[in-house]
Amino acid sequence: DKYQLKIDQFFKKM
Amino acid sequence: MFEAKLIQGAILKKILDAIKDLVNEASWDCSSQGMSLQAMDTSHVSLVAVQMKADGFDKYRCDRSVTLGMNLSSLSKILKCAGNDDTITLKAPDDGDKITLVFEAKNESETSEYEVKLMNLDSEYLGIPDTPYSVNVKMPSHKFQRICRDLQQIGDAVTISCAKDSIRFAAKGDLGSGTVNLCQTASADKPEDSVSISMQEPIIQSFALKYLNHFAKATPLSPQVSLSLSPDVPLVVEYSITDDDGSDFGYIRYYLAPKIDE
Repeated sequence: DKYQLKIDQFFKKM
Repeated sequence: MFEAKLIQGAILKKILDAIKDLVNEASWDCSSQGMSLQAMDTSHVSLVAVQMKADGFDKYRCDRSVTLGMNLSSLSKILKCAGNDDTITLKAPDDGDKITLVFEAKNESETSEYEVKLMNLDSEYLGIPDTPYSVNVKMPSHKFQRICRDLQQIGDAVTISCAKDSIRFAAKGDLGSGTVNLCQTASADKPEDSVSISMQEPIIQSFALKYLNHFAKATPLSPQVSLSLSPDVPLVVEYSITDDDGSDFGYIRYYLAPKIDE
């Protein structure tokens, strides 16, 4: 689904 | 040695019911503070974070921090073997490769013991900033569950908009469209039935209903659910976990990345 954003775009890896 | 005893074992059963279909494998981080888990679904669209505070357990011992990686559907299958009124004790020795679950029936002499294999998981831990949100809504969890279920009949996505003192859930699809509008309730006679809306700025954002329906599996944990939204950031859906006495035990928070306009 090209309209769905991913959650790891928003939160940084620790 | 890690050992955690929960007289109301049903809470743990409900927590697993609320996460097992979203996340296959995850690690429980156990420390003197309590047990916590953070995991993304396989498509990396949503993230679930669970916290169970040490003082919410009836007995809690964690000599040193341990990470218990496991298959959640296996854990859930084992927890199905516990009765709703059972006391559940989790035990894991330091450096062991399995966790032991002991179920004790109330007022009976029966105890059962199960073991679940632990796994070494390559977990990615994401840092979630503690930011203020434009809109915070608290509403009955069963109402949220019903709205998500009903609107999934209409379409795959829900558009949530908030203006003044009402929140609107809308879906459209091939068969037509549907909207549910909720207004803030005035009375606090029954706090669990109330809708409260706090808005800094109006918002409109779309989310996949498939995930919201997964999140709604946490409904049995709490009579109220809290939704937090800001423009262009993930939605937060939070269920607080309380025991029968109403004491705060922790939470399940789900984060869902928005959909962009088609």
